[in-house]
Amino acid sequence: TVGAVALDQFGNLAAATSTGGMTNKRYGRVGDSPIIGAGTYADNQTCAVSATGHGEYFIRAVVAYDVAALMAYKGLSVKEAADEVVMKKLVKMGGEGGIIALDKNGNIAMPFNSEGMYRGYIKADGTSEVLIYK
Amino acid sequence: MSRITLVIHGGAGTITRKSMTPEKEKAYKDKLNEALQVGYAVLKKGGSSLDAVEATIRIMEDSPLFNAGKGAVFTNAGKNELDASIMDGKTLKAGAIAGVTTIKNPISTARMVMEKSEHVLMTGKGAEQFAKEKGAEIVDPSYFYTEQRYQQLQKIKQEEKTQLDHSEDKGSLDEEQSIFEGKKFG
Repeated sequence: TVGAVALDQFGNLAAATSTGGMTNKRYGRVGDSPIIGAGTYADNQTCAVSATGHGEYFIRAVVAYDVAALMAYKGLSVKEAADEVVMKKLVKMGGEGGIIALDKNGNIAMPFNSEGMYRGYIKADGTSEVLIYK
Repeated sequence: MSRITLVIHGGAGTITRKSMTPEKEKAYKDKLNEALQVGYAVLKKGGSSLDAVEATIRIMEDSPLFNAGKGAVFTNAGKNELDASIMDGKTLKAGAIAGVTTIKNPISTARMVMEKSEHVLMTGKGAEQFAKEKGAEIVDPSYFYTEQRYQQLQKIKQEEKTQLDHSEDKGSLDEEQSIFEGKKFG
């Protein structure tokens, strides 16, 4: 699964996710990637989120929207909200994976509870970083 | 001051230094950097966040390294079935497609669903018909074939067979299979 979240010069957020799903899947199984609110979500008032992981858990936890909701209703920062969902809620449920999240001020969160996650960011001044492992 | 920012991921799972060769790590890092640079160029020129995420995702969809587009994993039936979604934070509009097999860049069709239809999610043949009508690039399903992904499926099927024959042996997954885009997860 691949994903991207961006903030443009007009202050608009966007999120996108694309995947080939799960090897050996049957019965027209669909994961969280195409489910708005589970694998992908964006709202200028809170954040943009793209997820990757065990889709069934991400759907049940409504992961992407949950991060935005924690920011909207509880006033958490994007990092606090992302950590709450990925490192606590998902772990408790047994769901493995991670997300990338970006708020309207350009703050980033990239939490994952698996051993690794291909991830990276680039900021306004062009500074960038690509990471794989914990 | 502009706060343009782009963040990407290329999948999560059992990815460790031990399971990665220097060549493979470099290939992933190079492609992730390329995706970042393409999206950043869009934002730097004043492009929208939607344009940036679409352009970024297309780079990764066109790479066999990631489980999306060209590098998609195989279903039990030996097909590559693709899903994608996109959402605009300004308008809260969204578009998604699922279970398609002939659309070269699913993310662009997801955006078409958002911008050129009254719907949010289209699936299977209907989504492919929509993509065709709207001018998306259609490819033969064989475009998505990669030997490595095909062998992953064969290995998993063999493991399943072994497990059925020897129920006490649960088998073992290597890195390629236990990564989320591998055996278990999507």
